[in-house]
Amino acid sequence: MNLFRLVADLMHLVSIFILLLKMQKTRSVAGRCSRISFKTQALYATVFLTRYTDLFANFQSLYNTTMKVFFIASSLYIVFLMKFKFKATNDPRLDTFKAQYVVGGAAALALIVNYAFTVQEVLWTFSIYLEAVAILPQLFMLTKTGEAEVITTHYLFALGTYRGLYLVNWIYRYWTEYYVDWIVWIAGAVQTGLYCDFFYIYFTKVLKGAKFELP
Amino acid sequence: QPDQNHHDEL
Repeated sequence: MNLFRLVADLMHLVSIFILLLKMQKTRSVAGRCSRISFKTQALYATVFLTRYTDLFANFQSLYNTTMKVFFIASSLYIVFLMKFKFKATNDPRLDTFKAQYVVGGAAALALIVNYAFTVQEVLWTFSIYLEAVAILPQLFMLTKTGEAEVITTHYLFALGTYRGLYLVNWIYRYWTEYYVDWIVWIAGAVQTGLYCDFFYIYFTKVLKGAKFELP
Repeated sequence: QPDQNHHDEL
């Protein structure tokens, strides 16, 4: 564990808490569209469920296990909230990204490009590929509405930072422990790349107190 | 290629 990875994981936690906070806030504003993509959240739940199949078999550390349990539980809880509790605030008309294509693509790629052709490894690889593109429905929704509430942009910023710090962590690990993991690196680079446009607008507008609006 | 115990990241 290094500082980059630790802060990255903490940013990931922060993003989830921001999301939960936003959902609590949205509930009090009846009828308002939550502007959170259900599809992205459902994809994240799928990512965690398929990645942590080794939860009971492979013990790394208390930190590792606790985080895994938290990510699985919180992602399922968010999906539950959006699907049942706050269903009225979720507007499927804005959430139109074709998620089945990215799920299909990630599954096909995981079957072809993996480290070992075992059920667990293919599921793990699938989760890596799927995480890389899981934010697309959310970003697509943002493009469609053309604007975002400040709290939504903070959520995306926390997620983007978490991914960016993982890139730094891999460079650090490569030099300090000869750590190499091409599947994770390429998928991670793609994933971080997806946030570039968002980061640009976040830094040039939101942090200067302006509304998040697409040009 | 990493060894089989490579999944130490979250």
